[in-house]
Amino acid sequence: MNPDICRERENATFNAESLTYILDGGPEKTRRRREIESLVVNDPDFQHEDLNFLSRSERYEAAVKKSAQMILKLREYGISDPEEIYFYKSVVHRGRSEPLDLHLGMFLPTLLNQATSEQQDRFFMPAWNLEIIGTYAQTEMGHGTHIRALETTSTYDPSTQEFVLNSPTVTSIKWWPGGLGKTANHAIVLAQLYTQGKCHGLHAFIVQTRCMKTHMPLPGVVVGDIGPKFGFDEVDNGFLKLENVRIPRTNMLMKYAQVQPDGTYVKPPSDKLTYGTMVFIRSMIVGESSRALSKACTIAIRYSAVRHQSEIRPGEPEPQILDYQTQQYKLFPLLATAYAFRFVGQYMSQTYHRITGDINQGDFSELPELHALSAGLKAFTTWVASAGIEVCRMACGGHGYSRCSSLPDIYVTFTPTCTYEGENTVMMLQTARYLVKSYRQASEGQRLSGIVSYLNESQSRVQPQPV
Amino acid sequence: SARPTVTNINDLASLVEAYKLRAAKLVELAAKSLQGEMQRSKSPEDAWNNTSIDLVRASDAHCHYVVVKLFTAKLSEVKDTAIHSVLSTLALLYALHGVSIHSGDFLQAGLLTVPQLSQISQRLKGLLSELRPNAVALVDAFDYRDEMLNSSLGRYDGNVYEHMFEWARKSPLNRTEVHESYHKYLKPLQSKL
Repeated sequence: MNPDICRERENATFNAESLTYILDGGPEKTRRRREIESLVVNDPDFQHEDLNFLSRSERYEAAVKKSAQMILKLREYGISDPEEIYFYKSVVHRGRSEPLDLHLGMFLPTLLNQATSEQQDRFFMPAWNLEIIGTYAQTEMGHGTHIRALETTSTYDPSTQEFVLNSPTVTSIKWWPGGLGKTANHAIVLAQLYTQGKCHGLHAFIVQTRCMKTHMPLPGVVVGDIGPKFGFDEVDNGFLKLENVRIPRTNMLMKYAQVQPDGTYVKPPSDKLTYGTMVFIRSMIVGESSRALSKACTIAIRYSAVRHQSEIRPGEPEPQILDYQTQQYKLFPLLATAYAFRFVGQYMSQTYHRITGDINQGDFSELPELHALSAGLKAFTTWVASAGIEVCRMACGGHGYSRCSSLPDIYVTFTPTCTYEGENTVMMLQTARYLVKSYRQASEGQRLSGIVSYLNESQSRVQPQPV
Repeated sequence: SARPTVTNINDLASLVEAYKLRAAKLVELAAKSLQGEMQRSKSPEDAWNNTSIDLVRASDAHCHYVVVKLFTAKLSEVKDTAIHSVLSTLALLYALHGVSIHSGDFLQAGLLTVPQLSQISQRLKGLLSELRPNAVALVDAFDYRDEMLNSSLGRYDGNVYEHMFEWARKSPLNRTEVHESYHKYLKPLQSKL
């Protein structure tokens, strides 16, 4: 053990273990998390060469191998709690994205939240058993966050009771979905629904992309990997072009909106329900911001305790760089931010589950607030964390630039959160729309509740004051 | 009847209130700016675009308020006095650092005085010193195993340099003492020069 870091631990004024319990939500949760981590770390099936020294194709293959092992082991150990699956998965892939991320994180939750019970009977167990490997294809080459402009069409043909899916332009080709390129054989495709000659906006459809036996692309499906990216080397982010692909009427996710056999359209109770999966992911990203930033802070602060450089007082030994005020000013506000985001992440997760519980009971009243809060906090926390990781890297001097520091890896794995599941500026504007609407309601004398209730007070309180 | 009081920079509750009033003020300014643009612009959409910088600022302030509020609220759940003390220091650092970065907003809203800016700067330096002895323990509490961090610099045992050297030795370029590119390109080149 390095003597500097030993001394640091001896000088602390609190018990770090007790604080870990608070961060995890109790000693029992810490014990279980560690137990799960040990299961993976001590498992010879998950040992591998340092990924930094492998090519992209080798990294993808290693990730698929580990994901396949992971699914078997989860069954073997009977781990089924979503939180525990998350722990297990994050240790297996060491916090990196992997080819089954969208299957586990978006395809299955979308089925659970937006499929009818008949559809769940048809799709859920095959998907759970990985006969169906799914992804979530929303973003197109020419359109991202502004989903009303997506161009993929799904036109209902009542004569055969099928939807006909098409990518009518180059810009409409689905682009970016994780696992779509080489891993998945199904995709939830977001497309503009046309029935009885009228467009009813974006709806979700389950589309088989590859043969279940040979894994070859089906007729009319042009699918592949989009190439190397800034990180995400383990994931086959893909493209998908649909050319008159026919799917049964029952492949439209119809828990809320419906198309009846004769083509009659039944509206959902809220048009925001189609985007429920994105809201779920955005809510979870808030916690991810904390995790990524806290990892970067851990690396930079421990290194700053070990690294000695230059001198504060002439003639004295080189001090630990953590003793420099400038180093503290770079790192400690980020450390505080990592803690703040951890608690916000816990709140966001609880709020998401509470409000989706209400939605399942038919109460949609808090859905707009959930939308606005998850969008804003996703943008706010990812911007801050992304910039913060880069500060941590540079606080480690030249060695922060080496892949052995892990800081470049943390950055390239995390920074896409600023653009995926909604580009951040657009997310902030969505939150602003809710805030302005709430402000106007308060101005008109309506009482606001929830997190914007402070705008009630602003009508009487906030006046510029001379100092 | 309820003029905003100037913020007490040592009191978290007062800072939460200041963040709330800053958010309310920026939402109000954005809404009024949008209203003004509506009267000048060709369409509501153009008005929205012409106000979008103010709108993003308002959202940012709203989110910042939510974060400060939730961090402060969490403190009331912490019973261990030593941990409560260090988390309170962190929360105060987070809140004051945000005020110093966005001091213009707080000054404009009358939530802060100019002399308070230098007090905040001094207080921030004090908080950095207070946190210094606990910095390593605070990151230890995140409880990332070495296998998870996968970082030579961030190792729990602090044996950074030994591990860096060991890691570098594994680089594929070091599989042979002389890389084949030397025989293929450099040696022939040297023989020609």
